[in-house]
Amino acid sequence: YAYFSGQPRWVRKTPVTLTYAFSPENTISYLTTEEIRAVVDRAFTRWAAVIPLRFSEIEDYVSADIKIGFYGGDHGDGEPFDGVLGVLAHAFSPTSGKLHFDAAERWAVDFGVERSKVAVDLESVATHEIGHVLGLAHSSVKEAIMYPSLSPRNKKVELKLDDVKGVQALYGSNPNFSLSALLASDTSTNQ
Amino acid sequence: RIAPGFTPPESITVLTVNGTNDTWHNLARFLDSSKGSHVSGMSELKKYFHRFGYLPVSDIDFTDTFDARFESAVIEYQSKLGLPVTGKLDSNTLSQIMSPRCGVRDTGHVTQFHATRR
Repeated sequence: YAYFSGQPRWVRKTPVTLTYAFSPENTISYLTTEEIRAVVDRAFTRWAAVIPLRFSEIEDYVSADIKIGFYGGDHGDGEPFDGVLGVLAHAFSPTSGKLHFDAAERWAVDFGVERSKVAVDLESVATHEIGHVLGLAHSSVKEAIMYPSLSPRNKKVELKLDDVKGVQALYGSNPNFSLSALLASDTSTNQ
Repeated sequence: RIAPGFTPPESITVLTVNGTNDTWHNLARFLDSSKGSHVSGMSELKKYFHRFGYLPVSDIDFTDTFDARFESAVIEYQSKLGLPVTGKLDSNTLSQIMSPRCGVRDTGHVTQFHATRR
């Protein structure tokens, strides 16, 4: 695992709740709001299971700690998107809270329904970008959520030991988290 | 290499990567380039390496020559992403470059941690 320079993190006293909201204007039309909210909620829940942070969706985009939206091309943050595939999304280190998906991608929440050959799994990318929002940089471990690439029609949503160790070094462990359960899951996956 | 006793099929299966054939076509010319190579368009590849933190800003005036600095960048890229470290633009490296990815830089702003065995 790796961190951004200076190891920035959300520094409020734990346990703490970080709020997130979706941009009402910068969205996509072919997925429902409920579908998008459901997969992003699952992505936040995975991280919350391993650290003593909670995440709560709110309506007020302006006051949310984490601001999520779908943007196309040059959208004013100095990191323009590049159209279909290439760069899929990006997020900024703590405590910026910006999490942007490239609106040009064909985002999928269910590959059984979405048939596009270039469809990208929204939940996988959301899980990865939340890692950045929390302070993790890219990992060299290919199986880790924080590895930088993801192929179309691939799904990778489970945190690996590398991800968990990295984020727990920043925030500590969720008291309900069981490392042995994760290790058993990792072993089972590898087999 | 064809195994003994194996009859080649009459048809050939062509492996294509969905949605990235144009990119493959463009990148194929760089295959197995190494230090000293000069390939038209390599400056664009250098911009990719710069974009993700492997070439410093001072090298922004990129040329099409595979120079020593670019070799160092390729080695760092291969090392960072768990690829075989060859210093060349081999097929593993070009495949990785083609893969859709996160826009956050890999290096230049990060503190890397490595597990150590004691």
